[in-house]
Amino acid sequence: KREVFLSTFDAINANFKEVFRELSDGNGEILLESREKPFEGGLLIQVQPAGKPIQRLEALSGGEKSLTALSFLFAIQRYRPAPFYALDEIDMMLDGVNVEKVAKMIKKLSKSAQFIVVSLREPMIECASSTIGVVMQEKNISTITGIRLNGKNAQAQISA
Amino acid sequence: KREVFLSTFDAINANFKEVFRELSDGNGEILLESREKPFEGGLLIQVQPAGKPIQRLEALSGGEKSLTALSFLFAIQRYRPAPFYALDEIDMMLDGVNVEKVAKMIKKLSKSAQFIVVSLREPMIECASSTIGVVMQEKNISTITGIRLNGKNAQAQISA
Amino acid sequence: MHIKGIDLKNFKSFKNQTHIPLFDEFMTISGPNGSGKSNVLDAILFTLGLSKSRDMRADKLTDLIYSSGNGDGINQAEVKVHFDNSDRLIPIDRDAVTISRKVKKTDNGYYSYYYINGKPCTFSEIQEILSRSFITSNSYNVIMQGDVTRILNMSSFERRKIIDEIS
Amino acid sequence: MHIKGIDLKNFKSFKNQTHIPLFDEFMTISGPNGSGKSNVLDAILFTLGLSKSRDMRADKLTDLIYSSGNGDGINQAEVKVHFDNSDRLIPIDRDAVTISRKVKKTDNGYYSYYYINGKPCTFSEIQEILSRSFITSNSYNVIMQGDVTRILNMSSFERRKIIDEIS
Ligand SMILES: Nc1ncnc2c1ncn2[C@@H]1O[C@H](COP(=O)(O)OP(=O)(O)OP(=O)(O)O)[C@@H](O)[C@H]1O
Ligand SMILES: Nc1ncnc2c1ncn2[C@@H]1O[C@H](COP(=O)(O)OP(=O)(O)OP(=O)(O)O)[C@@H](O)[C@H]1O
Ligand SMILES: [Mg+2]
Ligand SMILES: [Mg+2]
Repeated sequence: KREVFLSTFDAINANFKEVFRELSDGNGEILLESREKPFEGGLLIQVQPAGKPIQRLEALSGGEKSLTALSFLFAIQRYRPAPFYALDEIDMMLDGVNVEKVAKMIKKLSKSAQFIVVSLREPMIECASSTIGVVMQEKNISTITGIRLNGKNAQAQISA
Repeated sequence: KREVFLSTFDAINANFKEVFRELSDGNGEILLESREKPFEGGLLIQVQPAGKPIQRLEALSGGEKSLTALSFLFAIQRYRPAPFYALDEIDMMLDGVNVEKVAKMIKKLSKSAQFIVVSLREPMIECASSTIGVVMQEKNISTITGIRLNGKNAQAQISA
Repeated sequence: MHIKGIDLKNFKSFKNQTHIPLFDEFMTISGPNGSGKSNVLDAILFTLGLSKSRDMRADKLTDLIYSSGNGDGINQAEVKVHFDNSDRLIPIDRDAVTISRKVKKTDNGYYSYYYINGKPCTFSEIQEILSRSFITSNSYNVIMQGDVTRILNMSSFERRKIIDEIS
Repeated sequence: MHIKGIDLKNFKSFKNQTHIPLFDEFMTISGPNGSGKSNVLDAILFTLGLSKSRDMRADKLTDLIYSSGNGDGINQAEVKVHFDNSDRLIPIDRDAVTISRKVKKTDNGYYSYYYINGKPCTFSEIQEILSRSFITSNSYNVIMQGDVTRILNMSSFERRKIIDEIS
């Protein structure tokens, strides 16, 4: 049991280092409080954004925290993808450059899992393979306005 | 004491109705749990976004909640402006149209108070009278890159 | 396995029978504030039993039934989630699997029914089927609005448990 | 009354002596993630005594002193907030009022000093002066990052107290 856990942990840690570097140019890793007895301790996340010293998680900025959390999620996805991912405005604290970096990464990861991402930010919508529009019609009734297949730009009208 | 409180409350409530209508086209008001004995009860916020029924605050969307909270803040500002306001990414859950509406309102309110607003969103930055740029230079050191006086577009380089 | 589409009727702000087609790729859902984007994700969580009503901004399950505010007498909501199961990740020998859920208001409460391919089943049957395809209520494939940094705020033990589940 | 400018030295990520000019209008502060925008607002809150270190993402006050991570021996941070007081909202008979604060690391803790126009004063003197110009720690003129909907999450009593303070 410990062996299986450690091999999973090490694989995810390797992914985390790679993903964090790709998203923020910095160094990151996940650590066990006790490698000897992993089930008696917890799991720590330690990151060092580009050009900075190692930070306590609380001292990070809003955008840095978002990238750290997303790196952990994507590190697990690379190891064992869930069939689908549903992410609601994960880009709200990111600047334009970082929205684009995260969008590009999701585009890559979407080869091995389905990603459904709610977003208001242009770089995220532009990068997706397709976009579903939702509007509020008359009295508090939502309808789907159509699907835009990005690039191919085919408007597929959906019957409500 | 009760009289003074009620006249303040009524003035802020009138402002809240106006501001909420301006920001979201809907109806909003603030209510006292007990108008007879205001100090024994609390203050409720009740809103009805455009074309919708009256909502429980929890059922509102992220953007609707932001507009409701900002309406309360601006309603107080109109009654008794504080000398300055420092707002950090208040627009992160707003769509482009709503960022613009909030920015225009701040522009108006800034005639009677100073507004310092941290933002990553284009419509907010464009609407401000001036913008201060902050960047991370070498090892974890922040510097001010300059001030852009919007419209007049004069670059005033600031010596660090 | 992926979600091929969702059908909603009287679920939150989706009053009319609505079909949302989904593809096995990177899709975004966009639209104005308050238009119903998060409600689409809530529909998936509701049907798969992945979250409590509180997470869906509802006090009780019947708050999820469409209401225009002036008692239009709608007492039932239904959502269907259609999966492409050609890789048989769901342990059912069919290319297409539909999980659906209905909630119905009654005089003194509500009923909630789950279905797999149209046949009534229990919540634990749903949980059993989904956990074998790595979809559990604390797996890391759903991030609710405003919750992106949740993983940083949890205890180090809770974080480690995520790896336990995966290994 | 408004803030005319801020001077920072060794405060959080502002290592070098930095002057930030401010005007009596609508200004935005912008820049990449992690560049130091929120730290500017933290500098104002720190100097006016408006928030505890926890609100400034610091465990203890000395976490606010610039550190490059490899012990560069900086043991003091200072911030000055310059006010235009021509409307005499601050009960001091001068056009320009500067409130400043210094925090200094010592062997067994730290010292924190407040100054008004260069003269040392106590925290309660600062509080007294500011409350007469409607700047108190629970007044609604500061919204921290991620906290925009705080007013909706508080109890109805706490909300009513806001109006108490104003009337
Ligand atoms: N049971 C219900 N019946 C009718 N409408 C409902 C019901 N529950 C929620 N709603 C409506 O759904 C709206 C919120 O939708 P949702 O949270 O999906 O918006 P959103 O598109 O995610 O917006 P944002 O971009 O602001 O996050 C509310 O305004 C509310 O009126
Ligand atoms: N005492 C300190 N010494 C040096 N740097 C510090 C100190 N405290 C915080 N920092 C740095 O400040 C950075 C965060 O700055 P801040 O929160 O102001 O960013 P921001 O511009 O608001 O970013 P975002 O757009 O992501 O919110 C952290 O990366 C951290 O390295
Ligand atoms: Mg939403
Ligand atoms: Mg910030």
